[in-house]
Amino acid sequence: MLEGKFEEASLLKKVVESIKDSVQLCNFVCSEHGITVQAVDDSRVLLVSLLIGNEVFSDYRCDRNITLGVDLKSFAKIIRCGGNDDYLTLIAEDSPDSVTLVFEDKNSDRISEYSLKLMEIDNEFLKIDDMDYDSVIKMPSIDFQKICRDLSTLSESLQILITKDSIKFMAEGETGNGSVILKPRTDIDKPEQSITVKLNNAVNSTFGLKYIADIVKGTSLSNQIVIKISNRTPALFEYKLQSGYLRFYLAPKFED
Amino acid sequence: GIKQTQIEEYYYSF
Repeated sequence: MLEGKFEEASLLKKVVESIKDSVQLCNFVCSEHGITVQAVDDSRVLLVSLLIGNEVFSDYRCDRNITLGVDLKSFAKIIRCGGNDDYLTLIAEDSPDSVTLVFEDKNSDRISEYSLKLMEIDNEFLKIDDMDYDSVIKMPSIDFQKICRDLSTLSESLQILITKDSIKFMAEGETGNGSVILKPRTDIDKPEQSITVKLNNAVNSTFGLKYIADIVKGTSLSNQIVIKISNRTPALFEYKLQSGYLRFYLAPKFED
Repeated sequence: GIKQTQIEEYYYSF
């Protein structure tokens, strides 16, 4: 049986809102370690990988592995019924047909209970090996969101160039071009404002901005985004959770 | 032109 209680419903709300436009049907695999999701978008370009570690929950038990096949659009509708500050408990039997969501208002005795019918979802699992990336950058997630939104007004593609002392984001379009250059900086008072670059090799990679527009929906999950890039392989965009992560692997574009 | 690659070209399923 699964019983996982979030101190605040807002975390799961944010997670679901962050991925529901990238993938619709996905299996939430629950184990003693927490809840994981892996799913690829319909165009097979973007892979979503989520781990909500058991330490995120104020109470968590899952005796054996349970898979919850969820339609995220329906899940999002139910999850919006609860208040952000409510306790949220997910409950499912060992071979469940449905998952129950219990919202408890902390300021009153109100308890709201919803159940979502589950689906059989046949999704393959891709093996992603840990690898050394050519470059790892860490920067404020909100800045990355703004840069990508600004440059998406010009182009469908975002070029990212990384050297040891700068990160350059570029977009070239029919109506004009744009670029934003960032330099590494350490902010001691506000570490979440820092920008760091670890470089093994200089990077020059191009990505579809429509996918990045979905990725930056994770911005509210973390003050910082970690971007790991190697030339000619998928880049990893990561929002860290208190325990776990939301990762997006995005396949690059190449000059043909 | 510029070509969009897919995730499966890099990772294998099991």
